[in-house]
Amino acid sequence: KREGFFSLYWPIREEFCTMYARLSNGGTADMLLENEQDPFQGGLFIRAKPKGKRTLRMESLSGGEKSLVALSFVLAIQKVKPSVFYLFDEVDMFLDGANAENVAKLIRERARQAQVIVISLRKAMIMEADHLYGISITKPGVSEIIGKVSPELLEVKSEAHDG
Amino acid sequence: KREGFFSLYWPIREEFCTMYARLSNGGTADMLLENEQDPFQGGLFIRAKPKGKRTLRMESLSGGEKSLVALSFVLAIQKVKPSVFYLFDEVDMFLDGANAENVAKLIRERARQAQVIVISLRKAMIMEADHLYGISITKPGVSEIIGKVSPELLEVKSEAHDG
Amino acid sequence: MYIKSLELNNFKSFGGMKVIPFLPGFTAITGPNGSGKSNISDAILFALGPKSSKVIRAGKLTDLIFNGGGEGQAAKKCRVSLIFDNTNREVPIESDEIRLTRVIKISQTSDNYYSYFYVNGKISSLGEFEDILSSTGLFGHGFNLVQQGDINSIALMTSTERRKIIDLVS
Amino acid sequence: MYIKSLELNNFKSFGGMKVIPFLPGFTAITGPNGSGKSNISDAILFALGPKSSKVIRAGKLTDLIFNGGGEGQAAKKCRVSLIFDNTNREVPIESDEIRLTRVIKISQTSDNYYSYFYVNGKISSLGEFEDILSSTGLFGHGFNLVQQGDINSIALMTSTERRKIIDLVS
Ligand SMILES: Nc1ncnc2c1ncn2[C@@H]1O[C@H](COP(=O)(O)OP(=O)(O)OP(=O)(O)O)[C@@H](O)[C@H]1O
Ligand SMILES: Nc1ncnc2c1ncn2[C@@H]1O[C@H](COP(=O)(O)OP(=O)(O)OP(=O)(O)O)[C@@H](O)[C@H]1O
Ligand SMILES: [Mg+2]
Ligand SMILES: [Mg+2]
Repeated sequence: KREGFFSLYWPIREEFCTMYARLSNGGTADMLLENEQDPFQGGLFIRAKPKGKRTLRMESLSGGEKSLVALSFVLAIQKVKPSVFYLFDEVDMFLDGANAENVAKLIRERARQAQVIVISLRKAMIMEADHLYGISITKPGVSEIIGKVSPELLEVKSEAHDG
Repeated sequence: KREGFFSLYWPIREEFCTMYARLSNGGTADMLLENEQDPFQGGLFIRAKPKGKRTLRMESLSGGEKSLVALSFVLAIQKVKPSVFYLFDEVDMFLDGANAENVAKLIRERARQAQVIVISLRKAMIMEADHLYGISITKPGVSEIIGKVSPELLEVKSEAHDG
Repeated sequence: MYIKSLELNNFKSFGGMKVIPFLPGFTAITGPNGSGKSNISDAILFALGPKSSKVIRAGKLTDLIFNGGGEGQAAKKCRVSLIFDNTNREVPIESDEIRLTRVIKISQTSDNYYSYFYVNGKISSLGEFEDILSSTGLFGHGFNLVQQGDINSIALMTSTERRKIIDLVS
Repeated sequence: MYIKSLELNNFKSFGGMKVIPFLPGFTAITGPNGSGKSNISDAILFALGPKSSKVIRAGKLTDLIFNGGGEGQAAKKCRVSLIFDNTNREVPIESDEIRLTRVIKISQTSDNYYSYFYVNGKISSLGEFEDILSSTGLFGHGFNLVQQGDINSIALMTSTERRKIIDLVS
């Protein structure tokens, strides 16, 4: 059980540092186990140092900075346990324009090796997709799929956020 | 204590229904006490019926629909216990373009009777404001206030979401 | 191996029969609040047969059946099929595609419901679904389906909860 | 009665002395993630002297002192002043403006810190702050300061927690 945990923990930790450095354009992050002898007795601490700042605990980061760290953690797990299919539902919700673009580009890269579906309201994400579906309510309370449209055409786009 | 509770509960409930109907362009919502005899023994249920849909419990609503209900609740409390100063920090985060615009217009109305500060990344909200400040990091880790600029000019705007 | 399409029949807000083709590469789904985007991710999770209905944001499984919306009739059952490509025979079934179908039907008599599983049209079980899925690599335990709100709850969880995520994927 | 300005001196990411003029009407504050927007709302809450430091997202009050950022020196104290208009004498003090100032200073010797309150430059106490604020109507219990994440936690809370919100404002 302990071996099983560590066989995943070390690669996830390594990937996590790489992912965060990439998504934050040069920040650094690290994971620390509260109890390395017996990890199941303690928690997992994450420290992040956004570019140009001091190292901070997860609690002192801003809303957007926290969600970038959480996303890096998830992307690291996915990298260590790869799949042929990924779905991301509004993972870019807390991010400003620049961060949303970084995340969209990284997910675009994932889509080279696997099938990726994202649900998003953000232009930065929608612009990266190969195919775009709009969902809308036509009859009261009934969802319809507007079908494959090019990103430029879709009416919903004006709903989407830019940047 | 029970009187004190009901002297607030009934007006908040009334305001809540008005607020939600307005923010959802014609939906209806209601509050119900689990135990009307002794409210402190039970909880407060909220049911909402987004326009054109059936009545639903809070749990079955979508992310954006839930946050519209929660926002209506807060705005109703503020109406019943008015103040001369309000601050809203990214309350429009989960909303699509149309909902974000509705909320921005409502907060704009509040600003006629009180001083209002909003923190937001959304164009719909920023466009409603009389004054706009940008905050940015100039020296590593140090926040600066870019100062009063007209919404059109601010560089940060391209970071902001539209719609 | 990839998902070819998802068929929704009276599943949540998708009244009637709706087919969503899934293409290889990068697909984005967008639309207003409450339009039904996250219901698509719920449909995929439903078809994979997870044990807990919390995953599909419903109180009980019958909440997944189309309730009629504003003016329509509430349906009595819902059906979701997940169709994926099997030309390379990753799954040891002689067919170029595998169709996993799950049905929930309200019972006429009581407040009960029936839950059925089908593989390529033949009656099956949750156990067989799990066997098939583990040989596809479509849904390992690697957090490959990130639901709305997951990122925010990871950002806010305690250090022990965060460590438990690694236990789960081991 | 309105807030005229907020002065931040080594408060969180606002190193050095920064003044934010607050105007009547509708003001929006925008900027990238982590630029310091929510720290402004924390500064207002800090100046009002709430008892719990959870409100200001900090472990302990000394976490509020500017830590130097990337290259600078960590400060030893932080000061926040909230200046509001008093021309109508809502607050029974002979002055056209009221300046509430709060200071946190790290003690030289131990891990302790000192916390000071000032009204218009004269030493004061948390009790006097609360008296002054209750006569201004600036911060009733009506949820008039909505922090980042509040809306989401109300959307996700249980029905009992939701009812407790009404207890709080009574
Ligand atoms: N059994 C059902 N029958 C009909 N409609 C349902 C059923 N269950 C849920 N819904 C509807 O589905 C809607 C939620 O859809 P969903 O969560 O997919 O929205 P979304 O597009 O993801 O929105 P957001 O952008 O706010 O996240 C709710 O408004 C609810 O009315
Ligand atoms: N004592 C301190 N000294 C210096 N910097 C600090 C201190 N405390 C917090 N910070 C910094 O303040 C930043 C957070 O700022 P804040 O939460 O205001 O961001 P924000 O603009 O609201 O971002 P978001 O859009 O993501 O919500 C953190 O990155 C943290 O580095
Ligand atoms: Mg959704
Ligand atoms: Mg913030």
